[in-house]
Amino acid sequence: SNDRVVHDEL
Amino acid sequence: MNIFRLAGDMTHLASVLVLLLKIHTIKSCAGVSLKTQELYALVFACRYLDIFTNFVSLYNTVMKLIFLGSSFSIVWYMRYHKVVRRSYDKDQDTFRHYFLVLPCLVLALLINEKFTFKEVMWTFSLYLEAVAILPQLVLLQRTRNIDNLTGQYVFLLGAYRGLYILNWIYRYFTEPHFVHWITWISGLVQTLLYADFFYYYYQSWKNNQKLHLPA
Repeated sequence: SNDRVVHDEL
Repeated sequence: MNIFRLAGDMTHLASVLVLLLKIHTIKSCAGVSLKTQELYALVFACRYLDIFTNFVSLYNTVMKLIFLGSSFSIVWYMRYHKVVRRSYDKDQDTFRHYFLVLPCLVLALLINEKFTFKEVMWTFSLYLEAVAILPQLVLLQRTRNIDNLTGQYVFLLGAYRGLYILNWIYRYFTEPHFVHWITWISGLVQTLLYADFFYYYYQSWKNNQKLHLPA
């Protein structure tokens, strides 16, 4: 999704 | 979290531990590029700016702290430890930081998902991670004789990259709207940089020989 601000990968 | 992502994180963690083990127990950093280690410290510092503001999971926070702590301590060991720093191949490790940092910064300012400080820094860290291994590969090429731990370190880093690509393929098919061009392209570039090394690593493993890189 484009409004992803939380990055859940390292 | 899928199995590829977990395995990728674990090989990444293992690579850092192998390097710390070498430095801490053998008190030697021969064949290790300080330039690459400094770039990784910068990568993690820029990427994990949200460590205390965006909580994803305990796993994520702990891993971030480990990567930050280990990368900065490796740099500290190589620069300041009175025994370790003497084994550093300074004359061979001549790659210039700004040669990689500046283009990545410009690219992050131009191509990003959102023009905010944290997003640009996050994007910059992805671009920089993609090329941060270059000083290390150049150093390996120059010294040619690679000890087992340094070879394993680079091998594990390459394995981590490969597993992350499998993780993205898996997520693409299992999670709706999982499309991240910036992450994918920079990740793919990073993985391709290991291809040459992997080829020689495989050859030496197959022939049961010490790893030698051609001049």
